[in-house]
Amino acid sequence: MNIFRLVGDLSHLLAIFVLLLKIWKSRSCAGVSGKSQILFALVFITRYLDLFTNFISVYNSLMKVIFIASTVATVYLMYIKFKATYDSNHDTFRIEFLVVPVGGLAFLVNHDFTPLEILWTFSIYLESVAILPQLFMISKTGEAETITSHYLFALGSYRALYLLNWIYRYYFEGYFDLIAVVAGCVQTILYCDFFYLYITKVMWGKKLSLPA
Amino acid sequence: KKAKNKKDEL
Repeated sequence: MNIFRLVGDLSHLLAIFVLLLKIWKSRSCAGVSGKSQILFALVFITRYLDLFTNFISVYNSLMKVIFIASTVATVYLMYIKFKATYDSNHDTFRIEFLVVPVGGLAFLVNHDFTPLEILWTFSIYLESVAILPQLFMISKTGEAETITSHYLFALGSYRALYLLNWIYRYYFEGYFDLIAVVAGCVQTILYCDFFYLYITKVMWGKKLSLPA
Repeated sequence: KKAKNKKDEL
């Protein structure tokens, strides 16, 4: 474990709880893409199947349980409890256009042709594009609530910190995973546009609105 | 190489 990965995991945890609290407190999921949340739930479920078979540490197992539980809870709040506030008119990204190609790629490009490894690879590839429905929804509505932009900033920062973690681990531990690094770069690059808007607008107290 | 298969990251 290193500071980059620890701060990255905490940033990830913060993002998930900022969103969960926003929906719970405001009793509304306006401006939030339920499709992205479904993809994130799929990412965690397919990635943490080794939860009971491959014990790394208490921290690792605890975080896996928290990530799965909080993301499933978010999907539940959006599609069941506060379904009336779900903005399906703007959450129209065809996620099958993400899941199918990612699934195919996971079969073709992986470290080991075993079920667990292919599911892990699928999860890594899917996570890199899982935010697209959310970014697409913001581009359609033209703006995002400030709390939602904080959620996105924390979520985007987590994988950027993981990139630093992989640089650190490469030089100090000789650890390198090309699939995770490439997917992590793609994932972080997708946030660049948002990061620019967040830093130039939200940091100065303005609302995040995309140029019309 | 073995170390890589140990998925120790979230």
